Amino acid sequence: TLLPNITAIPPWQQHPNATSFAAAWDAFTKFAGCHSGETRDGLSKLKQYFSNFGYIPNSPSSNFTDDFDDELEKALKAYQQNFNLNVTGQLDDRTLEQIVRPRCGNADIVNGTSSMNSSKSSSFQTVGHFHTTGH
Amino acid sequence: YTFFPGTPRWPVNRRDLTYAFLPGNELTDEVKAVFTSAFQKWSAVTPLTFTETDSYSTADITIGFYSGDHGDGEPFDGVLGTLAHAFSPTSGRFHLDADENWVVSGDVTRSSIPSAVDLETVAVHEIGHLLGLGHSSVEDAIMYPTITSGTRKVELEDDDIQGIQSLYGSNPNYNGSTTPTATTGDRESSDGEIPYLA
Repeated sequence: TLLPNITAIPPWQQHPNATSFAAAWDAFTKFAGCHSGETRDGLSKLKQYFSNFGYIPNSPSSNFTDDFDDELEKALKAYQQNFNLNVTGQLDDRTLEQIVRPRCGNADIVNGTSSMNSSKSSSFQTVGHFHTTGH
Repeated sequence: YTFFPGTPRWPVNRRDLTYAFLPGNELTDEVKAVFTSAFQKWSAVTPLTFTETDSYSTADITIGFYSGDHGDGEPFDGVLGTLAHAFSPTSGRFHLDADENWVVSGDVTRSSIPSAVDLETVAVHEIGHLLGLGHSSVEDAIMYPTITSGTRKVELEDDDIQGIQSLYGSNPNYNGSTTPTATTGDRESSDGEIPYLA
């Protein structure tokens, strides 16, 4: 939908709290406070999100569970590092706020290689196969 | 700034690039002008030039709006979520989610409507990918991956400029400011006006 200006947005979408157009990611806000060891319905979709953007190594046989496991925690830490968030490994409010934001579909980590912040620390090299790139 | 693995870039013999719009989208001149402006952000700081062509099949860069699964393995997801994606050099494919509420002109920052997305903001970002830049952790940079609703960010930051100039070098007329500088190579529009000036 190409709108000549801001006032041309359809009325049904103009209410700031309208939910009819909410992206699927908004559902992730229900995971606030979730941490390692827990099991929550839908966490598999969050893992798929992290997989889509390169934080969980892509595997054709990926069959994500709803467990908050080590794989998710490592992905979360790398994500938090990349977005200059506190690296807690938990789904805190600030992290979730960042996750649900509209974004570019290109991955942050391509082929297991990240050149964003997460490559600057050796702490997260277990996510994929990071290689440090000097600039 | 970051690069794609292997640091792909447009080769030396392909620095004067052409771009074309998916004919089926039937975009207006006003919409096309947004992309022209976005390309100029990058050409102002590099030796690269960008020229629109009607020949979609031979253009270096192809731009199209698509909905849902559009055949490249990266389906769009409707309003918000993923807004657009672009491929690394020398693919030239630039896809935008047709289901977004793309605001072509006007001050998107004056709206609290969460579904409004400024078209030029996303265009400048995706062109960065087309030229070889990956995502940046610098929040003010064009290549930062997320966009806050109702925001507009179209000026290259130092991080973006350093990144793209390390791939292609600097525009000889670039003076260290992101303000476009007139060059002898400026293309004149059909009515004789120079598209951008110092």
